[in-house]
Amino acid sequence: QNVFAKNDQFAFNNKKYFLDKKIMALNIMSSPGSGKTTLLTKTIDNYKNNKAISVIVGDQHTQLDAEKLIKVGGNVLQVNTGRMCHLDAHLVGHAVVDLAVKENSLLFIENVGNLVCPALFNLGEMHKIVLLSVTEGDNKPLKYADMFRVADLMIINKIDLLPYVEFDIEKCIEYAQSINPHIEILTLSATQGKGLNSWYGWLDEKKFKD
Amino acid sequence: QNVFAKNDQFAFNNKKYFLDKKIMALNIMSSPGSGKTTLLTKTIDNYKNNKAISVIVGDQHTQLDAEKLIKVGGNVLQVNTGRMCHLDAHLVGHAVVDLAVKENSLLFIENVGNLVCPALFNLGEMHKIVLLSVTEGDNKPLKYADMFRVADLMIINKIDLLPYVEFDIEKCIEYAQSINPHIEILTLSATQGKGLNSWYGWLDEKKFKD
Ligand SMILES: Nc1nc2c(ncn2[C@@H]2O[C@H](COP(=O)(O)OP(=O)(O)OP(=O)(O)O)[C@@H](O)[C@H]2O)c(=O)[nH]1
Ligand SMILES: Nc1nc2c(ncn2[C@@H]2O[C@H](COP(=O)(O)OP(=O)(O)OP(=O)(O)O)[C@@H](O)[C@H]2O)c(=O)[nH]1
Ligand SMILES: [Mg+2]
Ligand SMILES: [Mg+2]
Repeated sequence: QNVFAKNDQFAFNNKKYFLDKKIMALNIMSSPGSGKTTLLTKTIDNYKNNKAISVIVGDQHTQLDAEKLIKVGGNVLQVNTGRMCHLDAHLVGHAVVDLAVKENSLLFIENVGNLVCPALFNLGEMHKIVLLSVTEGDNKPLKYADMFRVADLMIINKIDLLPYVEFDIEKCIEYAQSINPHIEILTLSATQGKGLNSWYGWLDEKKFKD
Repeated sequence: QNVFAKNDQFAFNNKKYFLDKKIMALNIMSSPGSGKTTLLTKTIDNYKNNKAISVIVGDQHTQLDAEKLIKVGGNVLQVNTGRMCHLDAHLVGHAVVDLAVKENSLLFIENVGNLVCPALFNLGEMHKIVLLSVTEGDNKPLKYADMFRVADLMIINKIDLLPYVEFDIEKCIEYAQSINPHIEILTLSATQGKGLNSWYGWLDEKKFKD
């Protein structure tokens, strides 16, 4: 409990900083391999001529995700969390300074692949976003309820695979809404580009107003 | 570190008990939705006339997995771990008593869906098994190395989806072996039944000899 209180202190400081600098910070969470990095590479590529995008990416080991994001032009910092199963607000606060995140910019925080721990650690973000791949099964919002309860947006990804898997989109949405009535929903295929316009529309709708 | 030392104490006690009673205890781990429960339902169904099978299944919330396993005739206990991101040896020790696991039987422990935390908590098992779905991407053994380092067996699941995803089986195996040279590998499709015979063969090879 003390760990969470301490983290909330750092998160509060991050949030103040983000509001002050109009940095739109989004915490992107999911199981391993649901498509976080793929979605972010598509997003950076989409905005590359008109929006500064920074990314803090957490992984236990390797720089593999950062390399992909840097390739498409993101201002990226890889944080290796080792045994730690989530990013925390303290790490994020330091990373923001290291990255020299610009005012009026977009900051994605790709969390460690994990549907459990990241739900418990506020980072000072504007919104929490959870990706769920159709390959994981539609009952995940019930089984990992804490994550879906704190998420503002659920992105159902890999819809291109729907013909080959047992996944009931309506049931999944129903489950998520039973846990969190206000959760927003998008469905897309990050690799094929389907539904990405609705994601860019959501980002536009949520951004700081001038 | 104290948490791990304490857990190892309980794990040691579990292991002694399992050896004494010839209970073949297997710790089944993976990301959310990689196919643990599906594999176990197929396994229980396969052995139902000639092997007593017990299952301890850990999930943050719900009895959904236990219900599926009970339906096919398993002796099952659902443990809800809430905010805890893994099963631990203390919980497992109690569950074994509650389940009255028979001597000379098979005990599967389906861990919480998580590639990070379960790798750090010994349960007293005979073997650690990690499932990886082809939909998650082939670089997972590198990014979540701690899990693949402690696993005795890696099961690559959902091979029926290979035509529709980017997954290089040989690369994935290479990555896993770079982390853990002794790791054994099986590939299968739990839903379609492909490769299940190799899994039953592995179970047979590893069982206690009389
Ligand atoms: N078929 C299909 N595959 C996808 C889609 N999005 C991502 N993938 C694939 O899924 C695998 C994992 O994608 P990543 O973007 O690395 O997933 P991630 O969530 O960043 O993974 P971690 O950071 O390791 O937790 C890769 O092989 C991607 O090509 C999609 O919409 N459809
Ligand atoms: N195409 C395909 N789907 C599979 C396969 N194995 C499991 N699935 C599907 O994947 C989804 C998740 O399967 P589960 O067995 O519940 O996975 P799990 O690892 O037990 O999930 P959690 O316990 O929630 O972490 C279900 O919709 C299954 O039908 C497979 O070999 N091929
Ligand atoms: Mg990633
Ligand atoms: Mg399961």
